[in-house]
Amino acid sequence: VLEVRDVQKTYQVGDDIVVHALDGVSLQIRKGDFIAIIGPSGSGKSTLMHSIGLLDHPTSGEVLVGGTDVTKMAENELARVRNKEIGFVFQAFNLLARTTAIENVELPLIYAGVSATERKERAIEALKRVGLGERLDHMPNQLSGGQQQRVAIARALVTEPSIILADEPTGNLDSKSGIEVMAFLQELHKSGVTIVLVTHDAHVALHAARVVRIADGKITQDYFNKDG
Amino acid sequence: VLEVRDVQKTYQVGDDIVVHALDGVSLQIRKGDFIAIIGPSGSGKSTLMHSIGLLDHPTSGEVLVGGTDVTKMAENELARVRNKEIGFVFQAFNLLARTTAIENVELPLIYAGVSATERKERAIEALKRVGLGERLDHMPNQLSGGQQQRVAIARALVTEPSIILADEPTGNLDSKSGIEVMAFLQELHKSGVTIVLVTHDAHVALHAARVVRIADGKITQDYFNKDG
Ligand SMILES: Nc1ncnc2c1ncn2[C@@H]1O[C@H](COP(=O)(O)OP(=O)(O)OP(=O)(O)O)[C@@H](O)[C@H]1O
Ligand SMILES: Nc1ncnc2c1ncn2[C@@H]1O[C@H](COP(=O)(O)OP(=O)(O)OP(=O)(O)O)[C@@H](O)[C@H]1O
Ligand SMILES: [Mg+2]
Ligand SMILES: [Mg+2]
Repeated sequence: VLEVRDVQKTYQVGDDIVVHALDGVSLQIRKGDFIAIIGPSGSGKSTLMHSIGLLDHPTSGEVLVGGTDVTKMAENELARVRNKEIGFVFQAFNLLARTTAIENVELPLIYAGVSATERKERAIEALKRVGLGERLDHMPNQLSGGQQQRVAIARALVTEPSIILADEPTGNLDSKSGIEVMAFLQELHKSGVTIVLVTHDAHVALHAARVVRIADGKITQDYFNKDG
Repeated sequence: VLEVRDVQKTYQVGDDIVVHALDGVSLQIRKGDFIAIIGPSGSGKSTLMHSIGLLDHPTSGEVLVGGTDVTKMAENELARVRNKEIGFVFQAFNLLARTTAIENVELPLIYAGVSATERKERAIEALKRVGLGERLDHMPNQLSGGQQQRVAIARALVTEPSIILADEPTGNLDSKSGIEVMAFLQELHKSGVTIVLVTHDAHVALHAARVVRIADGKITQDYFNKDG
């Protein structure tokens, strides 16, 4: 359903430093997969997620959606696929600053053309699911770190995407809230959603069906958990 | 060395919502303590850290530094104490955006009046300690989440403060980097530094000498680990 083939992502810093954030990465994500991506800080996990999530074009290599090379797609078609099919939870949340929690969560539904009444209802529902029913009108700077993270999660789920890409979704959550989020994702996975998570949490990696390990911009392991 | 007495922190949201982020908190931090603050998302940990760190005035209650009520101190004296004695690692890092890693780490030394040559030397040393010797000239948006977190840690340590307040310093780090940071903090603690950490990591809480648990803006437990 999503695939990257021999992807390179290179950055230039100043005049003389070249960083190979991704150095020849190939990964096939099948419908219904539950993948945990693990690896050291700086190894390329977020960069890989941005390529898979169609948010960033690689320096070289191909990205395919349902078998079609995305570079052959028109920009508005790509944006439509992103909005309709993919829910992305950013490592730094990326919430709009002067926008309340409920407005932040409604945003992808506005883009999808959903009516105002239905939008509000679904945004409230999503925020209640992550335990933020009493923080609807708070701005991001009026929320704790873990609350901001949960708004980002609610926003990624509100369009009911078929693919969820979550970059360290429990990094700022206490173990109880983290367990609730993981249970929520497991539920969605059972109902057919494809899930790719970046995580530093060994427990999370143990519960994923498949584990992909990355180091220095390369995939070093790609295996299925026996019981996952 | 630092103390909060019956501190309340209340926020008003909109016209009708009142949030009691801290609801009568008293905590004495003794010289040489190693304290882990744990509790659910939204329970008041970051708010408590901002009060202890002299970054925020409580709505009521007292904050004392070395026995002196800070409300009796002049603002510039308070700023001097903060800069000289306290190193603060923020949950959201709070790095300056258009400033390189090394410049971000030099900032507290500029305020402290350290010479340019010594500043640069100490900033490079601090960044090397957290494994970022090859990222000195990167801007925050050219760094991974865990790398930004480590720049924030380096910045908090570069003034060699007597008190380190770290709000979830390993939240974005893989277990190996997280272990290195904790080993670094343990080393500093052995050399006499007072450490207060907010953490969601049960392992970190196990290694602290003292654990303070907070829920709904109140301290519910304050105990010493037998072996800690
Ligand atoms: N400026 C503000 N205005 C209104 N409410 C606020 C504000 N800042 C924080 N709060 C509320 O105060 C409570 C405590 O926030 P705090 O950031 O201290 O929590 P925390 O324990 O650090 O949580 P986390 O583990 O998620 O980081 C939260 O419920 C939050 O919504
Ligand atoms: N815009 C950029 N310019 C230069 N280098 C960059 C840029 N963005 C990322 N990098 C570098 O690319 C590498 C991979 O970054 P990435 O954010 O993918 O790491 P990560 O595996 O997500 O790390 P973490 O676990 O710390 O979040 C890092 O070494 C980082 O310094
Ligand atoms: Mg990352
Ligand atoms: Mg917090």
